[in-house]
Amino acid sequence: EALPTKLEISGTTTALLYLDKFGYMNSTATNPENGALLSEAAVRQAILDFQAFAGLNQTGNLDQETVEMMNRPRCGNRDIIGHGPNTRRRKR
Amino acid sequence: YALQGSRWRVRDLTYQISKYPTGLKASDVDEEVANAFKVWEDVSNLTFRPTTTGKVHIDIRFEKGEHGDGDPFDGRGGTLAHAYFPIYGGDAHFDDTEQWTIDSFAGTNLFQVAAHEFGHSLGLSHSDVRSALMAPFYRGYERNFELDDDDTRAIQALYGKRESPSQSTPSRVPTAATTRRPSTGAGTAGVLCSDASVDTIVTMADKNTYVFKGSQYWLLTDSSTAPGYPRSTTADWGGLPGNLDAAFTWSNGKTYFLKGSEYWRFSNMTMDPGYPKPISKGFAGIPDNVDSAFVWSGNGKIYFFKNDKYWRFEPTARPPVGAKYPKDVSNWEGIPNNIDAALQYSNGFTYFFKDGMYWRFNDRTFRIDTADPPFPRPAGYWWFGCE
Repeated sequence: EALPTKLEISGTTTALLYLDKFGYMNSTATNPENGALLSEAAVRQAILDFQAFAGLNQTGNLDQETVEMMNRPRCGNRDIIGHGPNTRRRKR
Repeated sequence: YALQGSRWRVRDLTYQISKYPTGLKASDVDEEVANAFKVWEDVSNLTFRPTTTGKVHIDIRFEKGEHGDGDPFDGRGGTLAHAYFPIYGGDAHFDDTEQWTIDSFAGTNLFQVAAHEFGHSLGLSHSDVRSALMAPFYRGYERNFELDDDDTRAIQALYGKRESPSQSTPSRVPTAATTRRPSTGAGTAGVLCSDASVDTIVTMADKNTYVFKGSQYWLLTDSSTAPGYPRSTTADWGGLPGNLDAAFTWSNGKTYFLKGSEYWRFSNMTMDPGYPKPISKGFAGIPDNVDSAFVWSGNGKIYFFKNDKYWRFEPTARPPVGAKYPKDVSNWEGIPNNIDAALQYSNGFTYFFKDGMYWRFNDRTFRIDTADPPFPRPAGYWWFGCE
């Protein structure tokens, strides 16, 4: 059986999936998986939040160092907790 | 630091490894997991005890892909592991498709990732302090691991400071090999034995180490050079010229070669499209015609050496070379000026080569290692299989 493969961050779409997975997209209205329209401001804020958390220059743009950081191996837990599927996980 | 909001009511916690990884011995995994728990035990009022029977607080499993919790692993790279906060049970899951390693710069260090995940198991969220263990990004193997003050404050906020000395095993001592084996004299070094000076030496992402000299190159074995070498650099490396200046492999797995004012980037032995490029474009602030370059294990940054100066290059910084550079090579105590080559070898040590001799640098004392026989040693005998 084929295993899931690593999400390679290469552009806005994959970056938004990453930001959503790790808790930076804080509203269902900005969820890239449900087809809802994304406001430019919400996307920029999510990128800014990630850059701040990762200690990068806070440009709000998906620049090279931001993409490189998103592609680094990491823990699968969320950075920002409080919403999303991860918080509903149960042990058994 | 950040606390998730739940914690264990008891201070004496039990754990079990219910599913071991496929790539490591179970006894080694037991030891690394115990070491990882001890990181937290040393600074908090917690104890951890392994058990194989009954109900445990923290269950540890190595799994592939979807493994029953709706949060599938994604293969090598990407997500390495995840763990549940105390209110969700405290279990820790590790991606079994990762190359888990112990005391090695290759693969992914099990001890460091386990210590991070157990932080979640105890109630800690991710920290935005980059040096913290609880920062979410894997930083690569750190031979001299130390818990950050940020982590210590976090765990003590939940469980208090240690009230009595830790009862478990002593602090871990790295077991990685510290000395390159002397050669057996059975190699294929040839010209390297008549003159052991080299142009550059580099260890690739696949851990193969190559020596380049003039128009030829050799593959190194543990104590010599491999059969079938030397071979032509230009023929085997996609037109890469001879008489190279420097080479290094960065954390992106790419290997870079420098000569004159140009550099080439390789994925394994295949040149990436669009190369060569000017050093002034790819490595702004670094001069042409460098002597050598290497990535230092102490901080993952790239160091370029030329004559009696060196430059530190940090790709993600702007500018990538700080205003304090270049600095004097004499800051690296015991390293001569005008070195021929430098590399970080697979045992984690950084080696410098000049005029057929080599030095081993100790990044704990920040000077050349004291050893018997002392450094510098003849590279021909110790590296290339020469009598």
